[in-house]
Amino acid sequence: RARKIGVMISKGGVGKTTTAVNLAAGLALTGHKTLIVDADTQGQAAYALGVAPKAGLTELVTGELGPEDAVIQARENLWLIAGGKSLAGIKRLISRKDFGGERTLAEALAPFSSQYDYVVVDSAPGWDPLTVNVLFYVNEILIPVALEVMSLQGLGEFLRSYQLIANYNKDISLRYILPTFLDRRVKQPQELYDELVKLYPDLICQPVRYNVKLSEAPSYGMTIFEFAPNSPGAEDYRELARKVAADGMTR
Amino acid sequence: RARKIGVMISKGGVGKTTTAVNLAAGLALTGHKTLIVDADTQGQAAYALGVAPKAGLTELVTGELGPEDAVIQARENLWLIAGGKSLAGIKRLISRKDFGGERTLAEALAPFSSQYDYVVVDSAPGWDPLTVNVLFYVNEILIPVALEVMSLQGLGEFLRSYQLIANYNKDISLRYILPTFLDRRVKQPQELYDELVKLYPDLICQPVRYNVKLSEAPSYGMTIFEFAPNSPGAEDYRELARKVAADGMTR
Ligand SMILES: Nc1ncnc2c1ncn2[C@@H]1O[C@H](COP(=O)(O)OP(=O)(O)OP(=O)(O)O)[C@@H](O)[C@H]1O
Ligand SMILES: Nc1ncnc2c1ncn2[C@@H]1O[C@H](COP(=O)(O)OP(=O)(O)OP(=O)(O)O)[C@@H](O)[C@H]1O
Ligand SMILES: [Mg+2]
Ligand SMILES: [Mg+2]
Repeated sequence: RARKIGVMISKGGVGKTTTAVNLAAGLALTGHKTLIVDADTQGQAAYALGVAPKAGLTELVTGELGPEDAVIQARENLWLIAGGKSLAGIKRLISRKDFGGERTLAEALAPFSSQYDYVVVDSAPGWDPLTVNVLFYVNEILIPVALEVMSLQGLGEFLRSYQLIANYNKDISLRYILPTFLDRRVKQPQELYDELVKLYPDLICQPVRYNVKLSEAPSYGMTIFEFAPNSPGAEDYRELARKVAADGMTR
Repeated sequence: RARKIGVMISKGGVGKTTTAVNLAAGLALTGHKTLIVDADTQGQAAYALGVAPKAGLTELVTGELGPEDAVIQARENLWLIAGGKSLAGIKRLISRKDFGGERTLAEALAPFSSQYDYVVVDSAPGWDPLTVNVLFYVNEILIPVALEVMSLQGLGEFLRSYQLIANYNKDISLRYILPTFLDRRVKQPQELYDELVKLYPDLICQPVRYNVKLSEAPSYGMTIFEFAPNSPGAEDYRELARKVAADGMTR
């Protein structure tokens, strides 16, 4: 019964983790029981929330830990299954399977669907067996797109790879394209935003503006709502959580 | 006889490609015969240079193309072996080898060492068999570090993984740590820069300042020196090329 949303794009540094953490925090703050799954070997979601779990997704997949022990509570209404370097071992596990490797994560995370309203998955840059596994686990994709040319070029590449999976896996759909790093002082980001609005009118979200508070919050292990609740960054992620939750009412 | 420099860090979006392309271009402009090897499935180096080769590193490794045909000339003194999506096949090839998989790239690129003064390798975010291959090919590492907390956390993670390889492979050394996205209007980047200078006094380079020209140049397929030769971005990468070349004189 949980809505499962993957925050994904192969391009690096466009705000996947910032979005996964602050969207999940925004949903938790508005009363939704939310789980963040960190599927990135960088393990930055835990760091950004100021928690340091000893174990997480790797141990859940290997069976070393049961569901209850792999999850830690990060905030009220907000739980986390941490990623991190040990996930590299899971990629090997996935690659060694003769069949069904792409459903490894979905099988391990199945127990949680009945326990949460939302599962938000933070994904790694690049494209590898873990990326494919996230695509066979979640039902909805949210793509953060930094308003810079290199990032838009990355969007095209990601969508081509995504489409091959979506042709095969009918349980997944592209729901949200979230422009990030909107900088009104400069011309090109606005032009790129206008282009995205033309290309994806039904998917485009209100952009997240460049706001240095978003880059500072993780150094205090705080969400943007804790660190700077009146900042543009907090406004923009509050709006994203509102939009995502509103879509949950009409589903 | 070529100096082989890998531009690498697992963290996404910190300026690896921007640095690889503009450092290589700066070296070429000062008369050094330079080869860029794009070892990233995103294939953004070719895009940033305004070229669209049909084949490149993948075909070189599989033997489908010989050295001369896998390389294209991008500028005067500047050649490129393109990356791109097909590199995913190379990762599988590497993983299937019983031994020596980590030297796949080194073997394929061996013919070029005598033909160039510099080989600059653009690397993908994350950490996978291709990353390890780059580490067994190059002799020097240049790490771009965006002056933001999430990026510094990524630096720590990358250095731990790098050290394991460096303990085993004595032909590689960490030469340069390049702070990127220095923004003087904001306090935290300067504080993080001061911290990096304390931690790595012998490796730290003059920082690359945030300069929107650097993000715009790729949309014209131009290097920063072509697009905005008097910009802070051009100054900073001109200085980096000068420093790297000067180290080549004293080696
Ligand atoms: N809107 C914003 N304004 C200012 N800084 C931001 C914004 N969004 C993200 N950042 C900062 O930009 C950097 C990249 O963001 P983040 O780490 O969330 O991207 P990512 O896509 O998860 O990166 P990776 O590909 O490495 O996983 C971080 O330092 C983050 O704090
Ligand atoms: N100093 C700078 N000032 C402004 N923009 C920059 C600067 N350096 C890089 N950029 C822009 O920031 C974005 C990320 O840079 P780039 O793509 O080079 O990083 P990367 O580390 O190669 O990313 P990836 O991890 O996806 O390979 C690009 O849009 C680029 O044009
Ligand atoms: Mg991330
Ligand atoms: Mg790159």
